[in-house]
Amino acid sequence: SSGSNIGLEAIIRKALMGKYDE
Amino acid sequence: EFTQEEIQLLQYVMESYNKNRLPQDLASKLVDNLSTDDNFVFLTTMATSHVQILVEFTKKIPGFQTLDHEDQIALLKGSAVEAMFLRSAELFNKKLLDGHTDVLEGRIRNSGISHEYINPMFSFYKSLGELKMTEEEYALLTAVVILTPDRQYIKDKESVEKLQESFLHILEKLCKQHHPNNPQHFARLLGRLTELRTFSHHHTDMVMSWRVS
Repeated sequence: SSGSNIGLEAIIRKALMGKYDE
Repeated sequence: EFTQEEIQLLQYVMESYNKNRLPQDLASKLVDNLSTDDNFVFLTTMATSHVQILVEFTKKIPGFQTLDHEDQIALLKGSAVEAMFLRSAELFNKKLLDGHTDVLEGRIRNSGISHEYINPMFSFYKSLGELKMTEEEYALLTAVVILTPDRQYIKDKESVEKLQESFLHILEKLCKQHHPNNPQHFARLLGRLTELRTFSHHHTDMVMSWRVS
């Protein structure tokens, strides 16, 4: 489960930094 | 009666909720015939998309950006799966995605994920559907789920709690307004949150067993 959590956290951090902003 | 501030808060949340939906190209991809391997890629891409949309929505929840940055991450990590189940429930109950939700359901059922996980999930969507929630209720309940103060690693629980309370308050008022003949509606919504937590726990096992198979 730690593997999938790291994946989740990476997506969240990137998205929070605005990487997926329009 | 809503205060001016509450009306504005609700407007903000709805604007962001409506802006951040699953992309329409997912709907068109749904009608494609996919092999089992493609199906796996499709469903994992969809889950990633769900999380990105969740973060975009959360960023615009008034007050969220004022929270400690690491607390923001802890809140999102702790709620992502629950929020994803809520969105999926709305998706299935309101038959979004250009009416291709039946194809999506088939795809999930044939994904190789054990039915011991799949069946309770769809029963949950159905039971939420019976509550006949409005779009505003889905959006606010999602905000309430995200702003849960007792997630792991939250440092400033008090600020999170304050924020969550303001949304709970608006949700309670909305429930009374939308369901005047059902005084238990708000309590029922909160009851579903407990169920969501259970799903979140099972989700890790589900993903693990899926990966192994």
